[in-house]
Amino acid sequence: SLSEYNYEVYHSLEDIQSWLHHLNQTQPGLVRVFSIGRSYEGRPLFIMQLGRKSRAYKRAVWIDCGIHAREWIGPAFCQWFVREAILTYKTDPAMKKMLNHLYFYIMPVFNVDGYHFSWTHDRFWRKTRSRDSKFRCRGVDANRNWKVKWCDEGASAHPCDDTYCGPFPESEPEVKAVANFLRKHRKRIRAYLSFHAYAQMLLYPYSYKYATIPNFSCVEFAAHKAVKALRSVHGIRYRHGPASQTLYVSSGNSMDWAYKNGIPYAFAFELRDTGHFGFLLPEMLIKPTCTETMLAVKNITMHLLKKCP
Amino acid sequence: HSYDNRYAGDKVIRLIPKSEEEALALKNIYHQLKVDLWQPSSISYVSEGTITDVHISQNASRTLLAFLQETHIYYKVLIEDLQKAVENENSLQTQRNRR
Repeated sequence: SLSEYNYEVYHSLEDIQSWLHHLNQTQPGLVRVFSIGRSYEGRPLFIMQLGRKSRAYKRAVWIDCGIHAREWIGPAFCQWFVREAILTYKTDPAMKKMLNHLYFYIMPVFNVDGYHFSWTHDRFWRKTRSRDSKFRCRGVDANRNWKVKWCDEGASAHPCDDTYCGPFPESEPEVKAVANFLRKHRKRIRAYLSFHAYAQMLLYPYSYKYATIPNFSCVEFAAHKAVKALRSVHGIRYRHGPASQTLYVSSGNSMDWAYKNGIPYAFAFELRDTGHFGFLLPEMLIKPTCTETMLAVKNITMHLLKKCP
Repeated sequence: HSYDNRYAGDKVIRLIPKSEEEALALKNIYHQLKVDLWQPSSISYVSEGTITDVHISQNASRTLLAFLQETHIYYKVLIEDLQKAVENENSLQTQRNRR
């Protein structure tokens, strides 16, 4: 049951998929799980629709975790988010408002093949697991494969590199499936949130250029409030700002693509830490990391519901 | 051992090049040693003042550390033995049931 699942450990892909099916069966009022396609290796790409099924048309927020396989804290957060939402729906007015007014589409593991591989073969695998007949190296960076300044600055055209952009945009079935879903629902998706590690940052577009986004003031204010809220929990500092200036210039990523395709509030979180553990964030830090991130996400969502046009 | 002990003796080293010359030297040796960059995500981002965390195999780390000492480039070892760190990632919970 929900209360018996341990959210303070990392879970294998099989565990996460069983967890999704379990919630689909036991939480029919709030949860619907469905597949949007299959990965390169044929695994289903599950997403969860979370929210009170009050009416067919509701605005929505997209959340994905685990684009990069080795960033295990991402999928852990996605699961934590679902648990908190379900557990506090009846007692927390803010959560109730969010789930009544919005659907959250949550993809706990975006890069399913890579995540599985990081459990079974190489803990530090980052890319997808697709093959190119001409090269021995496998995989594409699923965060450089989107059709927005594809394969420009900050992406590599070499298949053996960790930032390989792929042979063409949306070459990866995982990227194509998500892009198709977002294109189909873009009119009602208000926000796109993507979870990565590690750097302790909250980023927004653009990544591929230094220019300022048209709705900068609203997005910047939401980000500022979110990192302030996050810091209030355990004192952890996050930097925030446009990705190109705060992290580095990168092209072909999902956040820029979402923004360019009409989703007005697009953010990427770089979760804990800043290098002490790096990708090996101990399980004892899952709870504090997710607790503070939860507050930031609620803050952004409430801000968009209340204030942003 | 998990992952067939493949990370035994591997290290994660942090470097912050103080000049473009140091950055260029690091880029070259990263390329040569085929390091796994944890931060930033690509060698092309390595530049003056950029925090650079590299995962390097036990054998290659000897070459890298000798190079760093020779060129007086400041470094800090973040993870001394990556295999131990991998085992520790979930050591506190392994006795518990995952469900």
